[in-house]
Amino acid sequence: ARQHVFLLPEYLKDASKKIKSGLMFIKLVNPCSGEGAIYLFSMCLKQLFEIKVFKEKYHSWFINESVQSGGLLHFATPMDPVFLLLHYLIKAGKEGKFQPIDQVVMDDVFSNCTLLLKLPELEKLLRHVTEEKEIDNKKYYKYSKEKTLKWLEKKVNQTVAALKVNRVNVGARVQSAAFFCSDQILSDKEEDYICYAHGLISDYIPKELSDDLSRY
Amino acid sequence: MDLSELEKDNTGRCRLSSPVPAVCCKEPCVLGVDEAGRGPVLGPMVYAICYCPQSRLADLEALKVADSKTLSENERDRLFSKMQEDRDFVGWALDVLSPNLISTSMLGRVKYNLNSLSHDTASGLIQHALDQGVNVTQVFVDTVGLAASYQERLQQRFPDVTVTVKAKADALYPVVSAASICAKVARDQAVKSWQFVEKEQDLDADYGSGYPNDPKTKAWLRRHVEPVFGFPQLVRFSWRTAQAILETEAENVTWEDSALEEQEGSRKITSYFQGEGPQARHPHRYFQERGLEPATAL
Amino acid sequence: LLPCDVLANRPAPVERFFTPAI
Repeated sequence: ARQHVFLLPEYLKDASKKIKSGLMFIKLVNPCSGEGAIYLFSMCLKQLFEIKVFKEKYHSWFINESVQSGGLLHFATPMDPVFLLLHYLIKAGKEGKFQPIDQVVMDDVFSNCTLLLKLPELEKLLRHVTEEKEIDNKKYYKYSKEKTLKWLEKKVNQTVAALKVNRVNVGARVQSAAFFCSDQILSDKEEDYICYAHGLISDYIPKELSDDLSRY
Repeated sequence: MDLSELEKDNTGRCRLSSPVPAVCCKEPCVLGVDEAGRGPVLGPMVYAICYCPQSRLADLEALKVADSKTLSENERDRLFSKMQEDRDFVGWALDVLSPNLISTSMLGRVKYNLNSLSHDTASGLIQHALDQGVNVTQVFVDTVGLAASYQERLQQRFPDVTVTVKAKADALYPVVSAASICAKVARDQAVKSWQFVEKEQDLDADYGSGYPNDPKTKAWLRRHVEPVFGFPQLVRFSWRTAQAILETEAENVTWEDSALEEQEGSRKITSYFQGEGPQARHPHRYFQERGLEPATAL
Repeated sequence: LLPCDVLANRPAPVERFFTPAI
């Protein structure tokens, strides 16, 4: 049987083995491409992880007393579920009306998207990107582009800070390692950081919104 | 012959040499170079030199040294111990090249072919004798590859010495015969007392002479091929015989350079210029540079 | 991690051919 090698955050180490409260691999939409992608969902923590796979040809693994071809290495990193909610909110938003969230987050291809409705503080998350109405103690939501762009701006700024802390090389790609000057951060202009962060976040949002964000 | 060094680590190269007879540092000496074990699919290849003063060549001849291939194992052993007894005027040195070293040289990313390995080992041994102070004035070598170009190469490397490279030198020149006996004795002993580096219980030593057409060797190879790891390191993986068995009995393995070789020349030049269509969105450079892409299936 | 792709997923006597190095 195929075996997979994963790098997970350590606190998931003692996730229970029981399906109800353990870890689950689910297929949900990739908010950038609209195609499917594999995610990890912790039922007890109600937390979502994206799965990135490190792929380089001509590798294999020895795992204990076995060999596993491919040499793939999977990373599970926590992911902000709002990016996934956005996918459904933008689609529903085209109708221009307020709707209950459980009628927005519906998907017959990726039926596990309903797990997103179990997220703690869902209402707080939704407030970042929607207008909200309450009628008879029932909440209705509508996608708000303005709020979303403001939220994404914060994301970009957080990402810029993280790129700097991690000394990620964001300058033009032709810069070769031989010219890597020690005060690289000075040499990488602020706008390079913003552009890089925008590009990175655009891997999680549709093209149209990425263009809006770039203008914004 | 004390091969304990080799038995400690038989995955690389091991050099042995006799003490240098004092007379060899004074009088002009003749030195012979030969090898043993070029053909076998398993076991080491051994390069040996043997030298003595020109004035004592007749004594060496009197030992009735001859081309090792024409002698039985007992005769070789007897002659070698005789040479050891005559340690006051005969010296020798040898390089044992393990099968692992041979295979990794021939199969490495930078190919190091067998003839170059042989040439370098032979000149390394001649240099070793010179470094030990032996007064070498003539060298006789059994050829590997084209005799003329080999001779010219050695002559250039050792300009103060007269070099003669000739086919069948081990039958023509006593010092080369003596070297071939040293090499063969060393190889026979190394193969007989081979220490398997693999922790395998059922590895038997019934592998015969090691030559590809030896039925015992063939049967042994078939008996001990492991689908993922191939053979124990006694075997020369770079040998056609071993590769043929791996191709039929073992799992397929692709290496980066071999796959590239297959692809080279097969890509149409236009493929370098075709875009993937206006809509294709590449993953961000951050992920591309790290070889990361979204997992779409497990 | 091996620098080559063994085109199989199967048991292999790794212990016999590799000794772990710390």
